[in-house]
Amino acid sequence: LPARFDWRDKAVVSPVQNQQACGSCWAFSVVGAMQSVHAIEGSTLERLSVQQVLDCSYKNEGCNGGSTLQALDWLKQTRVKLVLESEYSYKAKTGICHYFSQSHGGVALKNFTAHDFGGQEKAMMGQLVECGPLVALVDAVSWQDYLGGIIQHHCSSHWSNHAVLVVGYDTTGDIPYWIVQNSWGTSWGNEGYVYIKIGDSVCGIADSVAAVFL
Amino acid sequence: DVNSEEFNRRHLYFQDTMKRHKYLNSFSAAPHSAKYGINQFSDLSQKEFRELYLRASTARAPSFSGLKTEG
Repeated sequence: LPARFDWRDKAVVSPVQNQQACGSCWAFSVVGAMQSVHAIEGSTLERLSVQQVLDCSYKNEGCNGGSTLQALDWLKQTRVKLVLESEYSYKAKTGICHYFSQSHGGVALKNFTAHDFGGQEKAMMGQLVECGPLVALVDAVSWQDYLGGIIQHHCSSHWSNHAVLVVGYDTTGDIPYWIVQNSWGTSWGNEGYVYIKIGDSVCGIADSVAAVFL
Repeated sequence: DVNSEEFNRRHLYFQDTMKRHKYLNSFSAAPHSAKYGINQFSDLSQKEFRELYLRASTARAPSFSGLKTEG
């Protein structure tokens, strides 16, 4: 594995988004992963519709919250094609699901994997390099006050409440860390990103990790 | 309105936040440690923050075996 790896260097990660006052982190992380994998496979990097997942993934609760694995399962079972953000734009509130014809262009999910990489973060690094940015669940209670730097304390494992996108890692310094894209805008953290120490599944970053296949 | 109930409540939350920063930063001696301070969430109570932004359901995933199925 390379000592440092960042999918942003390959221009396959969309800019940081802002979910605003809507509990839609679960949809942003899933759509973020699909956008990136679509670009890794040779397509132009395009923003896909988070609002479509929010409105249409019926087992979830829109802005009141949801599960990344339920959303991925819905995408896999229904083979729904995610349309472009410009065709179904983000409103930061749950709405009625808009349907598109089968002939309408979009990106469909073929499969996904979900694993607990606790104690095996090196294997998680391998999966990131091999598969693309990863959807992860974290405990983000202390992130209310986060300004920057590498999180090493004040975070529990096994008490996840927030979904994020892991886009890279860096093991070249004293403290190896994950590079994680959040969906709280660019004024939060390190221009919208948070760094989490690798090892011990800090914030539960390795507890529930999904990779997508298109 | 600085005399409103809302303003007073937000002011109290902000004061609580400042106390919390002191505690959180007391672990931040190393050069690359996380820093905690005032941001766009500083006038929210912890409960409000959780209810607005921490809405992902926990999902248990099987442990990564590291073994390939082929071969």
